[in-house]
Amino acid sequence: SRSPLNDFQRLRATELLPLPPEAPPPPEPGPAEQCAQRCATSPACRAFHHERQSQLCQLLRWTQHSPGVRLQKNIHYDLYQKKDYLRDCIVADGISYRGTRATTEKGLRCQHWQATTPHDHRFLPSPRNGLEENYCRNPDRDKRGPWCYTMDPSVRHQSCGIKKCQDAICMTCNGEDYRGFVDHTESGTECQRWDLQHPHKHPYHPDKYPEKGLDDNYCRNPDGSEQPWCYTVDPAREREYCRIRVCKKRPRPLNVTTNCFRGKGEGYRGRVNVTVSGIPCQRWDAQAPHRHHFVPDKYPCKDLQENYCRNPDGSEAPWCFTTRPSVRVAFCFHIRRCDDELGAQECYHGRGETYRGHVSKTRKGITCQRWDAQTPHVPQISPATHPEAHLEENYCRNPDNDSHGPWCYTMDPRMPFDYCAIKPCSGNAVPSILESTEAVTFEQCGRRDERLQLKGR
Amino acid sequence: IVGGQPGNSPWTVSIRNRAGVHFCGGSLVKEQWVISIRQCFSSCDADLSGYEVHLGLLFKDPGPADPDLQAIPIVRIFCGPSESHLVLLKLARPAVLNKRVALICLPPERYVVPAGTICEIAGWGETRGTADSRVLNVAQLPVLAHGECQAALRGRLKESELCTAPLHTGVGACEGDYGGPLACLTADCWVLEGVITPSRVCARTDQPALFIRVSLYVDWIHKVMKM
Repeated sequence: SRSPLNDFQRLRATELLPLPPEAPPPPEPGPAEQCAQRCATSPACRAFHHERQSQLCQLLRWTQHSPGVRLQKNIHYDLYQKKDYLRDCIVADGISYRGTRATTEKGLRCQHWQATTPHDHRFLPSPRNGLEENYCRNPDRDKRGPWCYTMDPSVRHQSCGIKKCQDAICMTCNGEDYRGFVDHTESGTECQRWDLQHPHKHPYHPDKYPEKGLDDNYCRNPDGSEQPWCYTVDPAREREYCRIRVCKKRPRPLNVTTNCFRGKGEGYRGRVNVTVSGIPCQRWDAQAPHRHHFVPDKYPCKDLQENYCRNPDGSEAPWCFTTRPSVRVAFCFHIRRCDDELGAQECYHGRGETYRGHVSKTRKGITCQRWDAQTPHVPQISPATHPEAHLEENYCRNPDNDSHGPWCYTMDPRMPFDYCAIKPCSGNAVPSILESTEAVTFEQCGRRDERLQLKGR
Repeated sequence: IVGGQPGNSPWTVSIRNRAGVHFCGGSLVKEQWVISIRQCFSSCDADLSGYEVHLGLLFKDPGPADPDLQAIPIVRIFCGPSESHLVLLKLARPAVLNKRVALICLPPERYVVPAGTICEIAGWGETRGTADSRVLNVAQLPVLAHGECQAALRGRLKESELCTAPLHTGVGACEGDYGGPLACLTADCWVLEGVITPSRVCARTDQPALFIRVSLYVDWIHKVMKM
């Protein structure tokens, strides 16, 4: 129950364009899997475009490594290319290798397969055997992998020394960041694609976990397991670990903090060891009252010492198992979040309406948009609407008397506006909220069915 | 919620991570906007694809066929002014208002809720055995005057915070409730006066509980929703 797509590497929203442009082949209808099947059985086909909306596909004779071809963004297409033409590593003995390496392990240039000098031979190219140009190939199943005849008259042929995929890219720690091309499990079973739900339905949709690198059917570790794994094409075996070389050098942990945490707190190394409600945390090297798989020596990079709050699996914040049987885990949100704002460069008086400085970055360090620009945000406040507010360049200003100080539109398309790296000057006289005696007026909201509450009780 | 009871708080929402696990609370202030707390989110430009808000819940984990459940993806997070610790979450689509899902009012800018006002907190967080943690629990707490609270906290109280008085029976928010509402009934309306923030201990009987004072940030909230 393997999918024909297993032989392909997908590039989203991408189109392959030959140069000079060539009339594309006529599109054929069908889901991506059908297209893959068609391409797999056509010797000339090396890739195909799949138009998701119209469910049409175009078979292609080239890949991004072919001379004179370039990739281009195109939201309508997904580009599928045969893995063997893209990978620079080999699976098994490499007979399916179709990469473009053309030098031997000693650095000798390879002789074209078409040529018979300086070395005469009988391995001549054909549409099916992949012997093209002077690329390393393995037409005779040599155990040492792809090889070639060399241009050195004194060296007839030599191995190219192309690494096995399982050794080509090593993994650090538990392989959460592994982005290599191993696509078989430790027992040799092929992996299921992450973007397919058969033979095994699963929750790890690539779109849902964009940062986990769930590409094609490559081994990955999206859930804090001990090492990369994959769902398998074997209906009887849902998932299995993969064998991947561990890098010799252990990476230096990033963002190490001890008395606060940054981001998801993966770098937190402090000693808080109780939950907010005062329940002591369970030791990581204990299996009671809660059994778990986060055994310290299997997660050497996660510093699972004692019973300290840690984040070994990319959760929202540091957490721990608790010593209370009825509460398995608890977040340690009571650990303070480190301040992640730029240091204030200047200060302002009052609400900053009269600020005329040149700070032009938000408190997160994003560059401000010019007040007279229309992109990335169409401003509701501009020099035209507020001539008196000195809205110059992209300097922080407070044209709308915002009580939280100078702000600007930002160059981040996702962030219309934000406050600036400017703080109130010390001794800034802002009237205390506790003296205000405003009348209370409310909108039509805040209603609920009191009867329901009674019923709830 | 420690020391609470099952109840109805139609503006209280449950915030779910990609695995569908509840990890914080929030309040629905507009059909497409929820207020919660910065502490619950890894960063102000976090990629929240796969995160959802669940509305209309009474049970923390109802069956998927629960007719009242509305599960709406979160598309964007906006962090409030620095000291506010608030975040606004924009939803992929407006929530449908019904008897299980309602908006909560925002207070006027810089409004100070009077001491003694009875307010309530709500959430699906830890109950420490005082109630059924599978359902939404609600508890009442009286607002404590700023001055009294300042004295009790030995001057550490900020203007951006408001307090409720400790109750001898131990009533308060706990983990899993953070980001949820402190709602007060004023002029026949439920108003979002405070947001639950993480504290070192739950339901203390010897110290006031702190909440972020929403009325200080109403102008920011309106501005984000308008922009």
